[in-house]
Amino acid sequence: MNAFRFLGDMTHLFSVLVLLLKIYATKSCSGVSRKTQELYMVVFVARYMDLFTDYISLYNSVMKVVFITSSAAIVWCMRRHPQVRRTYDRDQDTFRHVVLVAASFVLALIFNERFTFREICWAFSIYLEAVAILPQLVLLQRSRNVDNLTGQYVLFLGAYRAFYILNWIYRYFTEGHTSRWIPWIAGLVQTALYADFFYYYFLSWKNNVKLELPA
Amino acid sequence: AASDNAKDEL
Repeated sequence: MNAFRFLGDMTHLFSVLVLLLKIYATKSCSGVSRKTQELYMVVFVARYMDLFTDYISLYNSVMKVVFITSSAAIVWCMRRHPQVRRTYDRDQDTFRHVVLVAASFVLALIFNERFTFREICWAFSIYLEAVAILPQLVLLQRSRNVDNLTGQYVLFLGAYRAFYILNWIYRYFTEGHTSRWIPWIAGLVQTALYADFFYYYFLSWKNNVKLELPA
Repeated sequence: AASDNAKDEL
């Protein structure tokens, strides 16, 4: 465990808590893409299946349980909670996220560490996580105004991936030059997807104006 | 193997 990875995990945890807070406190999920949340739930389930088979550390197991339960809780709220589900922008959240699932799965069948069920699920979860934010970014572009909690949510999510890239660089130089192409390439793609959002977020912060994304 | 240590990350 190094500081970059710990910071990455904490900002990731924070992004989920900010989202849960927003939904629970305001009893509203307007501006939140349910599709992105469903993709994240699939990512966590597909990646953390080793939760019951391989014990790595208490921290590792606790965080896996937290991520799976929080993403499931968010999806449940957006689908079942009587007050929250009414505020879901159904007609705005139109990204065909099934395509993302299918593409990630095909990629995982081709590019994986070993052609085993667990490795393919792991690679699938890595590829899917890289693109899972797309429905959310499209929804933000559509709804133009970004309420600050949703903005912070995306910001923390991007920061988590940026910290992980620093973590991979650190591990590469300190733990023997093991090259791990799958998470590296997927992680770079994922962080690049946030780059434009970061740019507009920074502009809105600098000019102290409400975050407006160009149409 | 290389892939194993990748699994210690979240």
